Amino acid sequence: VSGKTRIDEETLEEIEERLIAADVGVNTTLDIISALRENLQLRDRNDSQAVLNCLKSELIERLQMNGSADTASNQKPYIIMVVGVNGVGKTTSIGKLANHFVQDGKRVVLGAADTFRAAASEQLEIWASRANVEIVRNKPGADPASVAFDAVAAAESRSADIAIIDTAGRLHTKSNLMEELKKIQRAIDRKMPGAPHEVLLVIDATTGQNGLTQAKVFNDAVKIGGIVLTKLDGTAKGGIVVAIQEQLRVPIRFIGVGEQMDDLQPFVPEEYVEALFS
Amino acid sequence: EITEKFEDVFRKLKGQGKISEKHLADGMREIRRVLLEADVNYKVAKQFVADVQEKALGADVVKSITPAQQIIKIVHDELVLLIGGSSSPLKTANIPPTVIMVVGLQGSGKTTFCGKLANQLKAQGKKPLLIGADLQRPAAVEQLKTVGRQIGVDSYSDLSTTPLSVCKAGFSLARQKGCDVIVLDTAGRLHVDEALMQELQQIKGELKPHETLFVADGMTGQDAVNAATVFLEKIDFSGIVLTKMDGDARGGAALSIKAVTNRPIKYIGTGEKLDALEIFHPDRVASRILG
Ligand SMILES: Nc1nc2c(ncn2[C@@H]2O[C@H](COP(=O)(O)OP(=O)(O)OP(=O)(O)O)[C@@H](O)[C@H]2O)c(=O)[nH]1
Ligand SMILES: Nc1nc2c(ncn2[C@@H]2O[C@H](COP(=O)(O)OP(=O)(O)OP(=O)(O)O)[C@@H](O)[C@H]2O)c(=O)[nH]1
Ligand SMILES: [Mg+2]
Ligand SMILES: [Mg+2]
Repeated sequence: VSGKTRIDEETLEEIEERLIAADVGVNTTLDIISALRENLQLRDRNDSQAVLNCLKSELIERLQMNGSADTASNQKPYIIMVVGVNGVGKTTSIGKLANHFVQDGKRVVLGAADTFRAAASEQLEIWASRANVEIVRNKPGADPASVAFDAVAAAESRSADIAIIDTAGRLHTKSNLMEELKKIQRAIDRKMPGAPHEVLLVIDATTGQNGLTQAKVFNDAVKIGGIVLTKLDGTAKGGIVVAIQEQLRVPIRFIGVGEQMDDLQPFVPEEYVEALFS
Repeated sequence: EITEKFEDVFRKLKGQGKISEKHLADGMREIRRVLLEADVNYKVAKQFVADVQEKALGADVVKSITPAQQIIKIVHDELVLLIGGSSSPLKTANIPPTVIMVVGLQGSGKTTFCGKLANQLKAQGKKPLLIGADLQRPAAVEQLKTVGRQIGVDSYSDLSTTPLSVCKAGFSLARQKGCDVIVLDTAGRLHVDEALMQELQQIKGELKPHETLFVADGMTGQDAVNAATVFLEKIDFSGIVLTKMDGDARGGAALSIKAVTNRPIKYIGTGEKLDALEIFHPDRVASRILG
C-alpha cells in the first residue's frame, strides 16, 4: 500500500461518517475531505491525531466569520427581528436574549408580533416578566406588522436601547407567509428607516438538510444578519450551519443550550467543533 | 430527481453493454447519496442499500435491458415496504376512557397534534378530553386551552401541582364527564434528560395509555434515530407521528425512525390548522424521500 503519502482510507471513511452524522451534509463533507487531502502534510498522513487536528482547523476556519456577539451598534433603539420555521425556539431565544441585554445594562422592549399561534403572546409575556423587560402586544388575529410598528414606536418613545420583535413560525415554502414577513419588515422600516438593524434566523440543531433551504429562502425574503442555533443541549450537532454559513456568509451569533433564561451562549467556533467530536 | 440521477449513472455504464456488479455497486452509492441528502440516517441508509443490492442481484438486473428503471422500482418498493406496514387504527379501550399519550422532543408539534387528533376523534363521534400535562413551558396550558376552545373540546390542567397529579386528576375527570377518550399532551423533553424521561415513565405507569405516540418533526436530520431509540427503550411508544410535512423537507426521518423502532407511522401533520392531519401513506412518503 502506498500508504505513506495517502491518508488512510479507513480514517477518511470514519471522518465522513462522523460529519454526515452531525448533519454537515454530503456536499460539504466531500468538500471538507478534499480540503483535508490537499492540506494535510505528507509527514502527518499516517498520524490519526494530526488528521483530526487538521480536520478541526478546517471546520473552525469555515465557521470563523463570527461578528462580535454583541450589538455594538450606535443605532438606538437597535431593532432585532427574529424569524424561522415553526417550533425552532424563536420565542424562547428572545426571552434569553432580552435577559442577556438586561444583564449588560440595556433597556429592552419586546414586540409580540406572532398574533397567529395559540397563546403566542402569552408565552412571550411570561418571558418579558422573567427578563424584567417591557412588552408590546395586541389581540390574537391582529395585524403582525402593526404590532411590530407599535413595538418600534414604544422602543423609541421610551428610549430603549434594543427592541426584539418575535414573529410567528412559518414554513419557507408558504409564499403568502414569506410575503407577510416582508410586510412586517417594511412596517418596521417605515417607523424607523433602516430598521430592523438585524434579522436573526433561528435554526434548530436537530434540523437536517432542509436547514440550508430554510436559510436561503428566508434570506431571499428578508436579509438575514445572523443565526441562532438552538437545542444544542441535545445530541444533535446542527452541522447544517457549516453549509449555511458558507453560502449565506452570515455569522452564527448565539447558541441555545437549554430551556432556561441563562441557556444562551455566544457561538465560539472552537468550542462548537470540539463538541462535534466529543 | 432520483430517476433522472440514476439514469445518468446507468447511461454512462450502458455504453459498455450490460452492467456489471461493479456498475451496480456504483449505482448503489448513488442511491445512498440520495438517501443521505433526504436526511435518512447514515446507518439506516447503508443497511437499506445493502438490502437493495442483494435484491437487485437476486433479480438479475445485470441482465436487464432497462437496469435503471428496474433498480429504481426495487428501491421504491423496498422503501414502501420498510416504512409502510399495516396502518392500523388507534387502539380503543374495552372500558373507556381510551388514553392516548403524546410525547417527543421540544417543538416537534405535540400540542398542535393533540388538538388535531381530538378534532378528528370528535368528528368520529367521540367525546375527547385534552389533558395538559406540560406545566413547564410558558403558557403551554393556555395554548392547549385555546386549542381546545377552537375545536370545542374540553381541556383540563392544573398549574399548582405536578404533571403526574394532573394526569391522575384528569383521568378521574374524564370518567366523571363521560369522556371516552383522553388525549394527553406532555412537555417536550430531551431523550438525554434522565429526570424528565423518568417522569414520562411514571405518567405512563400510572395511566397505562392504550396508545403512546412519538411526535417527530419531519425536517429532523441524522439525530432522529438517537431520540427515537431512547424514547422506545424508556417509554416504548406504539406509533409515530411526523409533523410539518407541508414543508419541503424530504422526510428521511420517517425511514430512520421506522427502521430503528419498527413502530407504525400513524399520522402526518400537514399544516398549522387543526384540521391539517392525514393518515400516513407509505408510497407518498417513499416518493418524497426519493425526490
Ligand atoms: N432543550 C432545548 N429546548 C429549547 C431550546 N430553545 C427552545 N427550546 C424549546 O423548544 C420549544 C419551542 O420553543 P419556542 O420558543 O416556542 O419556539 P418558536 O420558534 O417560538 O415556536 P413557534 O412560535 O411556534 O414557531 C419549547 O419547548 C422551548 O422550551 C434549547 O436551546 N434547548
Ligand atoms: N406547518 C406546520 N406547522 C406545524 C405542524 N404541527 C405543528 N406545527 C407548528 O409547530 C410549532 C410547534 O408546535 P407545538 O404544538 O407548540 O409543538 P410542541 O411539540 O407542543 O412544543 P413543546 O411543547 O414546546 O415541546 C407551532 O408553531 C405549530 O403551529 C404541521 O404539521 N405543519
Ligand atoms: Mg414562537
Ligand atoms: Mg407543547
